Amino acid sequence: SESQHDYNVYHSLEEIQSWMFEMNRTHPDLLDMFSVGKSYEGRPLYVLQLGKRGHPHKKAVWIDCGVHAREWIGPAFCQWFVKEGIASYQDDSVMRRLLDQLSFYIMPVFNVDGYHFSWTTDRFWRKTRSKNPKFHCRGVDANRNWKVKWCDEGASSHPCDDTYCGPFPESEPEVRAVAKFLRKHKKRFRAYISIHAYAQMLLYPYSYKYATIPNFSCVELAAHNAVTALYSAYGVKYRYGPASTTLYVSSGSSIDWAYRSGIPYAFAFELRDTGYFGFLLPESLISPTCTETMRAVTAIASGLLKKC
Amino acid sequence: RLYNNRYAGDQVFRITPGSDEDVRVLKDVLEHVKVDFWQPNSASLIGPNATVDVHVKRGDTRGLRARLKQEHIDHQVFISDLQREIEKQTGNRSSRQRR
Repeated sequence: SESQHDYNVYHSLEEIQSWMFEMNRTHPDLLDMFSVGKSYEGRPLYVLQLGKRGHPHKKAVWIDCGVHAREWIGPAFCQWFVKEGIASYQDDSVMRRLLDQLSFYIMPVFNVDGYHFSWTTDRFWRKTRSKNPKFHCRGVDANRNWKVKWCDEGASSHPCDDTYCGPFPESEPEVRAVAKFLRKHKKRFRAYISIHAYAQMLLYPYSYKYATIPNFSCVELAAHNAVTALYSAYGVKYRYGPASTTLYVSSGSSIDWAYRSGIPYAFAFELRDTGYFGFLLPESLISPTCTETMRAVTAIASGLLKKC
Repeated sequence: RLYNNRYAGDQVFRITPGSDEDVRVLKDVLEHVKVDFWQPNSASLIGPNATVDVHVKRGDTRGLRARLKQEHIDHQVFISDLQREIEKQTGNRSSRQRR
């Protein structure tokens, strides 16, 4: 049941999906669960819509976690965000205003096949689990497979590489399903947020080129406010800026695709840490990591309700 | 043991190439050892004074350490036994319970 779900531990895919069904059952006023499609191995791609039911064309924020299988803190954060959203709707005026005025579409596990594989077989699997009969290596980097400057600098065209871009853009059913959903509702989406690990960074477009986005000053302000809010929790410092200069150039990324699709605010979080535990962030750090990231995401969302 | 103990003895190195020459040498060294790039995501993204975290198989740790020492490239081990760290991450929950 919901009360038994422990948000301070990592959960398997099955546990996360059971939790989603349970949350959807017990909070029909704030939650709605649906699937945007199926993964390569046929698993449903579940999304939770969090927010007070209201006008069908409410502005929306998309948050996906678990694009890269081994980055387990991502799915942990998505669960945390839903739990906090619901728990604080009544008493926290900021959260109530956000959920009254925005819909949050939360995808706790984007790469469902890869995540399951990282639990059962290879803890450090990154890619999807698609097969290409011509090659023995499996999987595509789901953050190099989006139809934006696809398979250019910072991505690999070799199927055995961890940054393999895939045989063609949106070749991965998981990417295609999310892209199709976002395309269909793009007028409503004000922000796209993708949760990754590790490096402690907040990144925004562009990844594929050294250039300044047209609404740079607003996005930079939103990022600044977000990392300031994050710092206020435990004093953890995040770097922020365009992905191409703050991290490195890479093509076919989801934030560039979202931005080019017309979503004005697109961010990728690289959560804790900076290389002490790396992907093996202990469960004891789930709470502080998710608490501080919660502040950053709500800061971004609050900014969407103001004019910039 | 989780993952059938497949990560026992594996390590994660943090390598910091200081100069462009270090970068060139490091890329060459890592061409000959099968490592899993944690950060950045691939050898092509290695740059001077940017840390490189790589997962090194048990059988390759000694050789890689010797090569890095020989090339005077700054490095340290930030996870000395990956299997132990993996087991620590999810506490004492049995793999069956996890699965």
